[in-house]
Amino acid sequence: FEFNVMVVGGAGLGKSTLVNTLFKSKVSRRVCHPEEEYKTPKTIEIKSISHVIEEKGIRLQLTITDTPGFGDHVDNSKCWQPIMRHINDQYEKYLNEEISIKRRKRIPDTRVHCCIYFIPPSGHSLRPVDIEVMKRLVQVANVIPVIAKSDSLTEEEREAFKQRIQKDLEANEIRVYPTVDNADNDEDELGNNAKIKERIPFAVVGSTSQHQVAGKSVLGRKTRWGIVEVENEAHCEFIHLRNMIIRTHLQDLKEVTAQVHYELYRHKRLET
Amino acid sequence: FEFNVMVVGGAGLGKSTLVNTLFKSKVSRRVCHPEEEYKTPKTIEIKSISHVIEEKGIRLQLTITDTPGFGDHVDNSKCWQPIMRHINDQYEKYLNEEISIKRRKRIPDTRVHCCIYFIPPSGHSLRPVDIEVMKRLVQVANVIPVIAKSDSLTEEEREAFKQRIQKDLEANEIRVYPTVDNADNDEDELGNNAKIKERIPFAVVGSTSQHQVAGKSVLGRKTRWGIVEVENEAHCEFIHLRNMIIRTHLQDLKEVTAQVHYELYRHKRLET
Ligand SMILES: Nc1nc2c(ncn2[C@@H]2O[C@H](COP(=O)(O)OP(=O)(O)O)[C@@H](O)[C@H]2O)c(=O)[nH]1
Ligand SMILES: Nc1nc2c(ncn2[C@@H]2O[C@H](COP(=O)(O)OP(=O)(O)O)[C@@H](O)[C@H]2O)c(=O)[nH]1
Repeated sequence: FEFNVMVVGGAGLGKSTLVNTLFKSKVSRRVCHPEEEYKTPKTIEIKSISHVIEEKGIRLQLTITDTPGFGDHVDNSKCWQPIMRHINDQYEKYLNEEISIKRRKRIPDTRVHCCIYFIPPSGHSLRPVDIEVMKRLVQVANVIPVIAKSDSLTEEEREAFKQRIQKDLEANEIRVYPTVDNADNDEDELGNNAKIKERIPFAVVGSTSQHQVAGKSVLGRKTRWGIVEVENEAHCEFIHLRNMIIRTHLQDLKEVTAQVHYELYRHKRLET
Repeated sequence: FEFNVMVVGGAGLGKSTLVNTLFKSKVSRRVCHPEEEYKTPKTIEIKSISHVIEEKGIRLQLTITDTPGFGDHVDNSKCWQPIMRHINDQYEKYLNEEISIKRRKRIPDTRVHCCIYFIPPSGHSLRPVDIEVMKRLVQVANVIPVIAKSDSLTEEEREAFKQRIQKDLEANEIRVYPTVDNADNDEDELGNNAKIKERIPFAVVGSTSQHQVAGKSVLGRKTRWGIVEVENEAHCEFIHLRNMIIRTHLQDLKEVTAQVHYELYRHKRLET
């Protein structure tokens, strides 16, 4: 049972930390080796880390791919190319397996089911590079934008920032996941998706260090003026992101990847 | 008595807020019109704001120039050009006045005495664009790098980040202000400058909103997990930056601009 996530964004936005946090957060802690922490890839290659986590009794092979050094050059034109290539390479692998005569009963699925795009917490609006990249990414995969290091925003700044980002996405016709127009969704699902769409981009905070708060041990960031708790919904929306991709929408993310994005790729490839 | 500061860095790094904070902080509050808040320039022009502040009984015309939209394009090659042009234009203005036959007794000084460069709090190291810009800026003006929005770093992350930045500056031979080798500095000044050099880049936080902390009204940022106090040395180094540019090193910043940077410009211009 594989689930593949890709994290995309500039260096220093907390991607590697969030990867570790996803593995360390409450449910996953039981199965993972907590000492095995993933460091930011130092090279320009795309690197993956894979762990088995247990979610409500279901074992899941969670693979997260990191994209180091994205958008950090003086000239970032085409910085999306290695990412697009990685996503399409997985479709190509799957297609070759699918059309081969001696194909395996169960095709190993390395397709990217969900692409988390990290927006820097500037407080203003999307940058040109964010728009350029997301515009292209949504055409080949499910994209969920998040506000990186959201602890650098006050609640008011966060709300205003989200409004502006949502306007930017709409103005540029960037359709992020979930797209609320799945004809086969029932009333409840559509209602849920509408609520999620209002909250996107999720304001996330990541951390693998534990601190004592009110007698409990929590994941968080300790500063001179307080402790930011990763799993406290009053502090950030990590829990919302995690529940959506690992629990409530995991199946849908895989289905949309297989039935929409992959099919589109397969269609184009078999036509040419 | 003019003192001209320029703030340089990407959008959303808190430059406008820091400009307002410099005007609002304890000493300045007496003279400024607190309602007159400066907004981020929406256009691509370079904009200045000027206020008279009172520092230890001395009235000072503090002018701060903001550089909007710096480095936010997909391709940022040559993003330093408008900034370099602005700095050199002020030298040109001064030179024309200086060499004119009917020149005024006191030449109005619009030369940039101090350039505050904002480094995003990535926690990693300097980005290529930071190195490219600072390399050029230090050749024409006094540059003081700061870590923007430093409340997004823990104390440990901040220390490690500063170490790496200092190494990057050294590796790229970027000599920021103060340069500790002024032959005419006395023992005390050299010692002081050495201490400052260890602290640079200053980890700053800016804010113009006031909150109650332990019965006092302080400038700060209010979050769910605590209040970041701008003028609390345990929280950030805003006070260090402010004291350095407005108090202890104001005279030196003006002198180095006039006797080193401007003289170099004048030399080149009169030779050609
Ligand atoms: N303020 C804040 N800092 C974070 C957060 N997550 C990670 N960091 C810090 O940001 C720095 C860079 O994080 P890293 O995960 O290596 O970023 P990456 O380059 O995107 O992989 C490190 O010092 C982290 O401790 C967060 O949610 N908030
Ligand atoms: N976390 C944090 N946010 C800040 C700080 N200073 C300003 N901000 C916020 O960052 C956003 C952008 O600030 P602004 O001053 O307009 O940035 P500019 O584009 O560089 O001029 C606003 O929401 C500010 O309230 C700071 O020191 N720390």
